[in-house]
Amino acid sequence: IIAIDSISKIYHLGDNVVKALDDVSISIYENDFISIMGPSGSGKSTLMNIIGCLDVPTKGVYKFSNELISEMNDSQLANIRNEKIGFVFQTFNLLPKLTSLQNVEVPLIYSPLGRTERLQRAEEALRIVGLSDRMAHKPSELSGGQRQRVAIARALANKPSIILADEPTGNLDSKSGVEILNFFDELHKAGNTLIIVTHEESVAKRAKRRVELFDGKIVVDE
Amino acid sequence: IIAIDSISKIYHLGDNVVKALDDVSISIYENDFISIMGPSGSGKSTLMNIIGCLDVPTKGVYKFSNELISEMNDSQLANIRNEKIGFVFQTFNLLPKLTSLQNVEVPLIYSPLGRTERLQRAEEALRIVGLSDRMAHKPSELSGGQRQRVAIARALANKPSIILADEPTGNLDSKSGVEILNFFDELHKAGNTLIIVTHEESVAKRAKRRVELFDGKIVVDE
Ligand SMILES: Nc1ncnc2c1ncn2[C@@H]1O[C@H](COP(=O)(O)OP(=O)(O)OP(=O)(O)O)[C@@H](O)[C@H]1O
Ligand SMILES: Nc1ncnc2c1ncn2[C@@H]1O[C@H](COP(=O)(O)OP(=O)(O)OP(=O)(O)O)[C@@H](O)[C@H]1O
Ligand SMILES: [Mg+2]
Ligand SMILES: [Mg+2]
Repeated sequence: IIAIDSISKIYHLGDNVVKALDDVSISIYENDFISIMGPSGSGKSTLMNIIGCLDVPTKGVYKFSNELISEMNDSQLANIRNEKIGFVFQTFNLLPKLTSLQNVEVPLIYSPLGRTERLQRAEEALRIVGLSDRMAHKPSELSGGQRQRVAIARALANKPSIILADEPTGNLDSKSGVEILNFFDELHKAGNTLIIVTHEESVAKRAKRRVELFDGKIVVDE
Repeated sequence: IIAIDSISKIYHLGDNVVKALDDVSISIYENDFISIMGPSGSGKSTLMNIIGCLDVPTKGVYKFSNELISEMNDSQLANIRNEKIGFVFQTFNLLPKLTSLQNVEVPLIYSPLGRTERLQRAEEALRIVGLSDRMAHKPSELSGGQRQRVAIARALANKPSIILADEPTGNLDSKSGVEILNFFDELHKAGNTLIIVTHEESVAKRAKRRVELFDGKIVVDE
């Protein structure tokens, strides 16, 4: 469903050239469960942002369901970002003035759901990540791991079929982390496609396919 | 050197009462190496913020070198925060408009060092965490793990004798994480006092003393 062909992401800082991604190719199939590992700075988040249509490559081709992303209009791209893909950011990116419940509701505002249904979905997503008693808290009134779990709940609220999670358990104790991973397993069994960036071996081995990045290149894909 | 006696931190949200810390007592001695673990939301960051003089308890007593923190004036508190304690935040808290080098220099601006010496110290701190080639990058031009390492370098720039690190390896691959922990070991051998919040067992067992929090209380201290 996703074809990434010879993609590079190159930054220029002064006369310094940084190749965040260097000629990367990967094909992602429906119901894949992929873990992505690699050293700090090796390009994992950059690759995730491109897959999630949140960033554009400097070179190379990205096809989503066999259509070129570069030829899509704004509403097609918005549809992919808001309804087909759920993204858990490495730095959470919650809106500071909204409560947990409101933050989780944000992606649902574009959906055809009515207000009551939206609230129920958002409450259910927060219940799944164990935060029913934190629905009225704003991000500054939450712990690091609680913010991470709100970010996870928000990514799942729209029931997307592709879930991209960038280090989703990095701020969680092992028990909360295992609960989240068990839930990811259920999503996978339900037919969804999961790509998880992690630096924890215990998380990576739960995936069916393992990818490793090094210096902006894919060095392992098995 | 630090005495925390019956400390509570209580928040009121509407008619909801949240006890982030509930009657916590702990004594910290010179050259201690303490790891703090506990579930997400159990009060670890809250305790660290109080120890680091970045937050005030709702009840209880905090003595630093046998003096009451509540009786200190602004310049005494600033001296503790900027020169005696180095704090690595769970969410990094880098200044977005400054480069890595400038971010690391910030705590040195209050010290008696001249400009050349400040630059050398900041460059050395970045070299230790493996970021010599990222000195001119701003936080938005860095990966998550690189930002975490800049936060670590900044905490160490003033050579504080007390280092408080809130989940310092949460965004690092195992190799970078081990390098940071080896460096923490060296700081400990050099006589410094370290308190590290972590949810990784491999990090916690490197400490000489282990503390565990649950629901705002200390349940283990050995
Ligand atoms: N301003 C606030 N208002 C209300 N509750 C708060 C506020 N700040 C923190 N809390 C609550 O205090 C509790 C402890 O927070 P703390 O950040 O210390 O947890 P933590 O142990 O560091 O968790 P994590 O491992 O997830 O980082 C959490 O349950 C959080 O929701
Ligand atoms: N705007 C930018 N300008 C210059 N370099 C950048 C920019 N954004 C990212 N980089 C560089 O691109 C590289 C890859 O970054 P990326 O965030 O993808 O790494 P990562 O694998 O996710 O790392 P981590 O595990 O630390 O999160 C890094 O070396 C980073 O410094
Ligand atoms: Mg990253
Ligand atoms: Mg915390």
